[in-house]
Amino acid sequence: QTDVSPEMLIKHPLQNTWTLWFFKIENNRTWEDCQMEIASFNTVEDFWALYNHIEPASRLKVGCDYSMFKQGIKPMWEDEHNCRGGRWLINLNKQQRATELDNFWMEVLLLMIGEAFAEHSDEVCGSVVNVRSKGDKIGVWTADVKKNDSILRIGHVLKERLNIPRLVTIGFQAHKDTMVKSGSTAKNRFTV
Amino acid sequence: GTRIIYERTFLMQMRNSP
Repeated sequence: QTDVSPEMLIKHPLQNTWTLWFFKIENNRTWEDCQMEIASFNTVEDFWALYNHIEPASRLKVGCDYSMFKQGIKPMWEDEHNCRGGRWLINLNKQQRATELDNFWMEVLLLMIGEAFAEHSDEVCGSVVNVRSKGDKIGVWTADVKKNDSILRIGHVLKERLNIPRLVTIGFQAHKDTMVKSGSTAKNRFTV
Repeated sequence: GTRIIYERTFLMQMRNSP
């Protein structure tokens, strides 16, 4: 009977269970029906098994999204957990699809599953990567626009982890503002 | 309560473990 250390036996549990979604427009379906739930996981091992298995964001067809949200939260404004919140928005230029997009997206996923925002992690709902011809976008969605401290802390950690230069600012927009404005031209409630 | 936090380096080490 050789004793195997528990480290080898037990998968490493995550604080939260997360669900990966894939969005692809299909004209005979409603927008909501085009959001397909791929898989949920709650261990480090299962995250990598899923992540290593799927296409990187940079190779998705233009118009597609990946989203990863806490289980029970749909990747849409209307969801009960999202409707009072907003998102930190990172806009990438066309060249950055090849150089930054996959790195940024992976770092955002690791920040979320690792609870890297400490107590502010409770404000995080999930993140979305939009692959678009006019420039890809990554959004980190939080639950309540009134939680200034948490939102700003999340923005700072995000900027630091993605090595976004100090002089480049990223903005936080309330979903309520984004809904009425077309696209991401909504005003920024916060910037870092 | 307690929170399960994983550093980036640990998560990256786990990427290719069996």
